Amino acid sequence: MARIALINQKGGVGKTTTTFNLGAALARRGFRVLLVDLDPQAHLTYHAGIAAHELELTLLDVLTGEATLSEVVCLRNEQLHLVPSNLGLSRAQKVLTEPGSEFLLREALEGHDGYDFVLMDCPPQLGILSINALVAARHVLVPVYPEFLSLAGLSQLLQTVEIVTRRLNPRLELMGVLITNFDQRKNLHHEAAGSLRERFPEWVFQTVIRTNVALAEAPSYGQSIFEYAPTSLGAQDYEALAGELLLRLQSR
Amino acid sequence: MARIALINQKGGVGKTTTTFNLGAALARRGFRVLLVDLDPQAHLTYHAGIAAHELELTLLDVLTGEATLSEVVCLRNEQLHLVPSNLGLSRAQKVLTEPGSEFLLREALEGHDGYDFVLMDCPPQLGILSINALVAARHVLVPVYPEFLSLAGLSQLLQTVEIVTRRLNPRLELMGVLITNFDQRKNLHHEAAGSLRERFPEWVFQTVIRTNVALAEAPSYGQSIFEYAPTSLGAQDYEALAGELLLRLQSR
Ligand SMILES: Nc1ncnc2c1ncn2[C@@H]1O[C@H](COP(=O)(O)OP(=O)(O)OP(=O)(O)O)[C@@H](O)[C@H]1O
Ligand SMILES: Nc1ncnc2c1ncn2[C@@H]1O[C@H](COP(=O)(O)OP(=O)(O)OP(=O)(O)O)[C@@H](O)[C@H]1O
Ligand SMILES: [Mg+2]
Ligand SMILES: [Mg+2]
Repeated sequence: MARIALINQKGGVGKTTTTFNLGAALARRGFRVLLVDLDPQAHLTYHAGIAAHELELTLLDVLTGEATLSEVVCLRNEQLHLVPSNLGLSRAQKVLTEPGSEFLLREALEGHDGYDFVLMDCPPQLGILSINALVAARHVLVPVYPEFLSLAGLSQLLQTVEIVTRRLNPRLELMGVLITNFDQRKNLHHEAAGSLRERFPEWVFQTVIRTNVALAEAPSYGQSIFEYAPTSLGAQDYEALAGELLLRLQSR
Repeated sequence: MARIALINQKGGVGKTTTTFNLGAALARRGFRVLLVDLDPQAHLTYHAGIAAHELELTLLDVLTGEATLSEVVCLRNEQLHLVPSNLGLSRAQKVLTEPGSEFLLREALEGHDGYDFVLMDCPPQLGILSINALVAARHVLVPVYPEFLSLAGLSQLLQTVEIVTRRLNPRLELMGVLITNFDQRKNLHHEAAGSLRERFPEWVFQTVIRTNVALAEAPSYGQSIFEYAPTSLGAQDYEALAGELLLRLQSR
């Protein structure tokens, strides 16, 4: 089973869009996928068509030990499950204070080996929730938007991953960097993508998620790109990403 | 003097791009402008061409009382000053724990009445740093990206503004909602902009910041859009925004 943290402290780089659509792509191929929404903004939860603010039990209750994962998980369909979030999760910083609270998500996931993939959507901070994802994960996937302000924080992110690997989760490894929302008409995007590939030759996915408005429309219908616009570029790209991800997992 | 918090907990909606270029637009008109970088990611600081990671003194030292604003402020040019940030500011949550630590920025700004404008760039969270901005500010400017995942958190943001106004800063008022990175080719953007105007008829700025790659390129040169591409659409839009902002301030 592959546990993947989708992480980048920069805002708006496609973490949520990637978690949901990559998860959906893998589910369509017959894998059993669990999505975990680690963002109090609950965008992954809304993307799945779930009214987050109405939920009584969320990921927070799993982390505090007041509920089990099975009690909280939403069955979006047979292949695609989701541990939802809502604004209550923003109390995590205050309530998860005991030593080793970086391990709470990992402990909560133990015994749930029926899933082939666990994809964890991180908020735009390197706080307790993102660290929980890095400790629970085996692989790290970094969505990046090919522009300066988005690339600037990459070194800090990789340092954080290195620290977590060294101290808390020795089996953690970087799986790849994914260029998202790539606009082929923009020279800037080509330049940024080029310098990313130069900097991380083995890490940048060959698959690039091109900008495609269908990917931005699908969330308001609570649908994946495969439900909303199955022939779109967005569907093709996330399908291709799923294929490349499977190859990368096999070769390790 | 107008103190404006540029705030939105959603990532990547143009807070930093707006703070820097709106500030530059006002500075070009002869106003004395102070920018405040409240994000540990320090993108505003980098946007101004300052090597944030090399700084010994930042906003954090001002908030903890270990340095004065004057000791920390960077003079980008005569009209445009900046209180820089760097990663050390992420310790704010841990070190700013005394009662009333939401008032630290406001207190730090007292006595600095030489500025016509103070623009505060918030991180993508509604934590202690953003609350400090709301308590220090007189006006709230909300940049929004006209897409579903970006609009979803607006209610929560406005609730937070209402709570801060009621309990901590009765003179705080919403100045406006600014649509950013607007792509005229996208139906989704037209729809989202339309529904925003319907929902907040008096709040959405007439000026819309259109998507313009020059705005994304300028930061890597440490320049404002007026320095980098003075005839671009981005320069025109931020110039227009400055004009509309001044009108709004006069009419209140
Ligand atoms: N390939 C794409 N084409 C078009 N729009 C996209 C694409 N990827 C993401 N978007 C849109 O860009 C915005 C930001 O994406 P998303 O919310 O997935 O980023 P995020 O990294 O999860 O943000 P946050 O840091 O706030 O959690 C959303 O409005 C989304 O619909
Ligand atoms: N009008 C625009 N046209 C083109 N690119 C833009 C525009 N506005 C912002 N951008 C780009 O979009 C990305 C996000 O913008 P920015 O960093 O200003 O958002 P932010 O809200 O400050 O993000 P964060 O939440 O991470 O602080 C950046 O790469 C920026 O250069
Ligand atoms: Mg997200
Ligand atoms: Mg910013």
